[in-house]
Amino acid sequence: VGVFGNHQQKTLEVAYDVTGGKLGFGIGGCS
Amino acid sequence: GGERKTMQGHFHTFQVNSLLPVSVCNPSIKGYGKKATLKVVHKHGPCSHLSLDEANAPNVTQILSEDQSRVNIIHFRLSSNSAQNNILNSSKATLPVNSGASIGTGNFIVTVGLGTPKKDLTLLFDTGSDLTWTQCQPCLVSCYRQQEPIFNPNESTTYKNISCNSAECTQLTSHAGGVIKRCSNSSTCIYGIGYVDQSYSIGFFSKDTLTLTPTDVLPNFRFGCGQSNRGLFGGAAGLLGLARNQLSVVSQTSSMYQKYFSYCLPSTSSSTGHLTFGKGGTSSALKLNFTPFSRNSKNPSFYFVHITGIKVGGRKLSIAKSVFKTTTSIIDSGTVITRLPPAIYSALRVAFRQKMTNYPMTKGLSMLDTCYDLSNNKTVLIPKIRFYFQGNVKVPIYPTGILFGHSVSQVCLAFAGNSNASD
Repeated sequence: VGVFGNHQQKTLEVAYDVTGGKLGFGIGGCS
Repeated sequence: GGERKTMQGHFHTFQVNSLLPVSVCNPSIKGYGKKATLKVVHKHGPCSHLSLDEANAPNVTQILSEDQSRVNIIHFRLSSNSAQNNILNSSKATLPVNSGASIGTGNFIVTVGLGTPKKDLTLLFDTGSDLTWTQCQPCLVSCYRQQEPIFNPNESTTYKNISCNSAECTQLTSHAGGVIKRCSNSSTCIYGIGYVDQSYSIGFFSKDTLTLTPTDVLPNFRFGCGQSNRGLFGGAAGLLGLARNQLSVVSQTSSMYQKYFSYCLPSTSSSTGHLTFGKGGTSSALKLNFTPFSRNSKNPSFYFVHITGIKVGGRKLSIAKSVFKTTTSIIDSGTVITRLPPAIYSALRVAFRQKMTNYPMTKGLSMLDTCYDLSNNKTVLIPKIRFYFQGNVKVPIYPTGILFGHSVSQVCLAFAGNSNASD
């Protein structure tokens, strides 16, 4: 099992749609 | 020239001093105003009011050591039930120790309100934990030092203890992020959550009003009111659990936000990010690419995803597809450094080193084994790294996510391998 850590998540918009069963990534979401 | 131009497209030009800590906060997120948006800051950075003085702030070796402890516990929680039982049965330790629970230290904090009238509490935010807990007066056994006043249930008109014989108490199960429960007679429901480094919180399982924003208020929010607390939490008042199970904030606010939340972690410790509950919190100009969560019925707390490939400097790592196929991963806001199975990390390391031969290598830093002395460079070219997730979701890693370091003389590739392929 790998772990995708927070250092690599920086500046990404990370969206958890738990009901929809999916994880979203948005590029440049912090600015 | 064309070839050279193409090559340049696979590299970041990186200002070396942008890795160094900055002492002034430069808020970068204003929030989108529509949904429940909380400001996220690094707990040791200048934007945090919990920021420790320089002498007491952890150094990078301590941060990486804590990070390894957290990953060890994640692997323990993911190991087979029989392995966990063997360890639990062989231990005579009291409630929290060896419970297999994970609270982790995390790096990012948010401030929420608890009780009536509300008291602001700054909590570590953690997608790897279910239970939210905070230290509580009168700290019957012990409390560690925190920056804000410790929550006093006697001062809240809406605080209630949960009794042992209630259905709510049964929600404290090992599936809820490793939380354990103790009940004596039919009195108050007791929770315990611990770390193998013997950090822990034990106390009353309780209910009170949670205020996320002035307009987003949740009555009867279930949380841990810690009476015996020990650990290194950087002055935070506790932890905000954002994992999948029924105790988490995500589940308890499902009628308000339909189990949808998003965050953006700041690129440096001197800038700010956000944690937003509910859809519509994301800018409409931003396109999200979705990958499905994988299922794991034995560990329902974690958010499992599937990494299908990695590119370094424009080239896919040459690894047998079967290696990625048999690899599952979790996404975790509390772990700092991304961990990969040994075969994948090894290929990543080889590819990265091949693209960095212009820079002198130096000694490793904790679990980071690919480090460079960049003290003679103002700018460097580092190969771009891109992760692929199931559904052909491409995720480029930002330059500060590729490197980790505290001085220009020791800047490291910010990825690590698991010690064992079966981890």
